[in-house]
Amino acid sequence: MNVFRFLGDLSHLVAIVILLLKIWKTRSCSGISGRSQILFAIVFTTRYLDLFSNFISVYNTSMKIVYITCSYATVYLIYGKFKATYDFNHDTFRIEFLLVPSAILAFLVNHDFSPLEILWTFSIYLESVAILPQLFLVSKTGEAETITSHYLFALGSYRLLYLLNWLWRYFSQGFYDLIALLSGILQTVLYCDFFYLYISKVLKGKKLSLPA
Amino acid sequence: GYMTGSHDEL
Repeated sequence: MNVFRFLGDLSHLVAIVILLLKIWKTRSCSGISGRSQILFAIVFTTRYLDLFSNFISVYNTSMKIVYITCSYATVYLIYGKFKATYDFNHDTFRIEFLLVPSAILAFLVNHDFSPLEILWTFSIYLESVAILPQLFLVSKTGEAETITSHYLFALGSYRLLYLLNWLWRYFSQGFYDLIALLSGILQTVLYCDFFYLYISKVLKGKKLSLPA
Repeated sequence: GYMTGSHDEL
């Protein structure tokens, strides 16, 4: 464990908690893509199937449980409790265009052709594009609530910090994982324009609005 | 080298 990976996990946890609290406190999921949250729940489910079979550390197991619990709770709040506030008119990104290619690619490009490994690879590919419905929703509505932009900033930072973690692990212990690395680069690149808007607008106290 | 088997990252 190095500082980049720890900060990455922390940033990821903060993002997940910010979103859950935003929906719970405001009793509204306006501006949030339920489809992205479904994809994240699928990512965690397919990645952490070894939760009980492969103990790494208390930290690892407890974080996996928190991620899975929070992601399902968020999906429940969006499609269950606060579905009246769900923006189904704008949350229309076709997630099958993300699920099917990720699944096919996971069968073709993986480290080991075993069920757990293929599911892990699928979760890595899917995670790299899982934010697209959310970014699509923000582009359609043309703006995002400030709390939502903080959520996206924390979520985008997590994988950027993981890229630094992989750089660190490569130079310190010769470790590299091309599948996770290339997916992580794609995932982070998707946030670039958002990062620019966040830093140039939100940090100056303005609302995040996309150029119409 | 490549990481196979158990993945130790979240």
